[in-house]
Amino acid sequence: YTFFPGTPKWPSSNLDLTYAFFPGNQLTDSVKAIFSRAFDRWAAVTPLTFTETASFSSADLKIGFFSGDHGDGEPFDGQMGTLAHAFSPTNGHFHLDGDENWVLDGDSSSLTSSSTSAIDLESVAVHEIGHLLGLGHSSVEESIMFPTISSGSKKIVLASDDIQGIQVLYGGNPNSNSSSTTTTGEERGTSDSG
Amino acid sequence: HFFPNITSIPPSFLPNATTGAWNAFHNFAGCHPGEKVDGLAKLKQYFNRFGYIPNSPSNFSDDFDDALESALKEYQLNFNLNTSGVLDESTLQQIVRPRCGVADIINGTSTMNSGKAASLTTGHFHTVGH
Repeated sequence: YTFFPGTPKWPSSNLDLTYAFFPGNQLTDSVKAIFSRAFDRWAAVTPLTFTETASFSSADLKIGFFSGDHGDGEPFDGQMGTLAHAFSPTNGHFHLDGDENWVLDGDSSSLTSSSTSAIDLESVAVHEIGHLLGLGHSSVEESIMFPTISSGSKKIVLASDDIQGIQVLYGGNPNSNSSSTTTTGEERGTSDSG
Repeated sequence: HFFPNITSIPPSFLPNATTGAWNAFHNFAGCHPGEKVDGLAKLKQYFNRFGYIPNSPSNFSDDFDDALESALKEYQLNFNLNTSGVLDESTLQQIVRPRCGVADIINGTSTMNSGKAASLTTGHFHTVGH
């Protein structure tokens, strides 16, 4: 695991974070539920909590789907290529490429020819939330914070590398009996990048 | 575009297999330092985009120069590939894979494998230069 330069993190006075979706996207509840599950994975191993709020402007974490140049100097490039980006604490912005074919359940067991352009939304969400919280990229291929993902694959379970990294920043979940969770091959998918 | 599962993506939404953002990089297979290949500048832009080539010039050349070789080796190290400095097939397969837009190297601070090596030497090991 790695951190951003300077090791930015959310201050101990603000570990109960709010998140909101860009209103212009008009996301369905099923899409929002994907992000909720992704947040839950990080909350399970840290003292952080994540609560959705309707106020986009005042939310700590702001999630939106955009295409091409969307004003932050990091334009998206259409299908495939870069999928999303998120900023280090305490910026809070999390942008996804609106041109991708986002799959709400990118279960690799249903791989077909169409999977060549299918990106599992939850896998990317879990990864980008890691950035929002202060993690950089990892060389551990099994980790969530490895930079690449193969189309048609699903990787959503935090690896020990991810958990160790985030707990260096925030400590473990005080309400959990275990400070870490185990990873399972079943949920890890068949990504050839891990 | 949201789909409940992979099989629900209609054919009209599928990209041409050759038009992926970085698929053209496959044409550089086997390229090595000293060569000049049309389009290699775009690969340099890729490495600049993700932090492997700092201080981007106004335009990159198509030369496989020292900067590209250095970037390639650092990329191969970070992605657990053979650090040959050559654009081999396994490296290209990793390069064209869809990825996060956050750079691997930020403000010159190398992360991932290369960064870990540096932190280990400063934290717990004493080294002697020869």
